[in-house]
Amino acid sequence: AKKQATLARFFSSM
Amino acid sequence: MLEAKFEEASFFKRIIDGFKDCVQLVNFQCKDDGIIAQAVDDSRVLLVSLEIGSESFQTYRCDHPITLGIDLNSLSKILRCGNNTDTLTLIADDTPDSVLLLFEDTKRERIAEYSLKLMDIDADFLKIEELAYESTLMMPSAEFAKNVRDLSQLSDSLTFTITKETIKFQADGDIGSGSVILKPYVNMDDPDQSIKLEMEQPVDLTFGSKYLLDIVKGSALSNKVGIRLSSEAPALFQFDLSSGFLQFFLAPKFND
Repeated sequence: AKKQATLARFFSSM
Repeated sequence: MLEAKFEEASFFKRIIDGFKDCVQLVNFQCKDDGIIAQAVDDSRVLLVSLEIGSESFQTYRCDHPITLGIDLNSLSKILRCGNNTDTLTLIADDTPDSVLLLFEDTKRERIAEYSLKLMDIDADFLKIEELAYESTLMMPSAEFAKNVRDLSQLSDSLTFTITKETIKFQADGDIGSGSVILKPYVNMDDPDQSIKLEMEQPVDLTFGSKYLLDIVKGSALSNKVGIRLSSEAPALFQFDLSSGFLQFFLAPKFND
């Protein structure tokens, strides 16, 4: 199953 | 001093209804050119970014930048008190501890006035740089909302697959599976019903249904939704206002 990523993966400031 | 008058209270109500179910505490930053807001949901998967340009208002004045920290649940209670066709004016002083909401029925000379206490909300404002996307899609928002609502019944994840000429939404769940396949389409009579696709790279991404169900609540704001997808960036779902937009940035699901 796929795992939910958070936005921190894309936005370094989060 | 902020004095921002909407021609119809229903317009602001639709904006707030478009994202109040995924975030609760929001700082509205009021500047001379309009109001912007940004908030991230508790799971930090979905980011909402709102811009209401000054041209979306009947009249707009903001002499000094003001931040209004608002609990959307409380704001919604007050917005329900106004009639849809009332004008709505937001009024705040330069260092406000509350914002005044003034509903006016110009035909009947009925005025209703509510004061909402503001909150001190500790939230960073993220500068979102222009991201590079591999596929861009524009389609009727009602059709997108229906696809998401239909397929979400089957699975807690929906897969978006974009190839050169095809857009595919797919759900694979315990009770069964479903898919909707769309092709670009031009409706000359009603351009808003058209489906446009610009594909630079094929995309195959999976998103949580519950977040998509929140996003499609923005459909009340615009007949169209813009969807930008990339394997290297959060997906962007955008509903345009006459001046401004409501955007949702959604992190996808990945293989472990």
